[in-house]
Amino acid sequence: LPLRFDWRDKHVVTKVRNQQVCGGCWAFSVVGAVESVNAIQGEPLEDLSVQQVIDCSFSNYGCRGGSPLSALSWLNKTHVKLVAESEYPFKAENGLCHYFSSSESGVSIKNYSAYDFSDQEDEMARALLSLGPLIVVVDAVSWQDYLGGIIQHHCSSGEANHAVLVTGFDKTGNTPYWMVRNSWGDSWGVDGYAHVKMGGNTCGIADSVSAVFV
Amino acid sequence: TWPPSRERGAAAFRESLNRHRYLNSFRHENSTAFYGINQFSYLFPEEFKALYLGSKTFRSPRYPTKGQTSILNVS
Repeated sequence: LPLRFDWRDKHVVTKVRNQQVCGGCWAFSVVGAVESVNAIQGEPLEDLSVQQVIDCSFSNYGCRGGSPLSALSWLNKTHVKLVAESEYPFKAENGLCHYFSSSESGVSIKNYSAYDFSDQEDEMARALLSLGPLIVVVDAVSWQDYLGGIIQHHCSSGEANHAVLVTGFDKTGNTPYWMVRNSWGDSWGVDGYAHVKMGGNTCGIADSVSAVFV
Repeated sequence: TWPPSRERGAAAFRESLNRHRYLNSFRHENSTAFYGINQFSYLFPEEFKALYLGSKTFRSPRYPTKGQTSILNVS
């Protein structure tokens, strides 16, 4: 493993978004992963529609909450193409699902994986390197007040409530940490990112880890 | 109700300041996270949870470590 790795350095991570007053973090994390893996495959990096996932992923509750795994299962079963954000913009509320013809350009997924990497965070780092940014679900209650630094306390494993995207890690300092892209705008945390201690399954970051294949 | 009243927002903000003191009391080195006023400081924690923490947990199988072999079902 390298001491430091961040998919942002490869220019395959879209900018931090803002979910506003919408509990759609699960959709932001999934769409972020699809955008990045598509770009890693050599396609142009493009913002894809989060609103499409919020409106159309019927096994979830849109802005009232959902699960990344359900969204991935839906994307995988239906082979729905995610269209560009500009085609189906975010409006921070539930809406009716818009359907597009099969000739419409977009990105569909081929498969996904979901594993528990607790006690295996080095393996999780290898998965990040080989598969792309990873969707994780964490306990983010104390993130309400986070300004910066490495999160090491005040959160638990087994109490996940918020979906985010891990884009990299840094093991060069005394406290290795994961780089975690959030969806609360770039004024939150470290330019929209949280740094979460690597090792010890801090905030349950390794409990439920998903990757997409495009 | 959303948005909260000014009075409710002010009460949540005062509670946030107390919470920041507690959260920052665990800082033993410079790299440790620090907590303070941000865009969510006017929300009570239960409001914050309801509005922003919208993901359910899901259980996944343990990642199979390389070299792991299954054990035969023998007596």
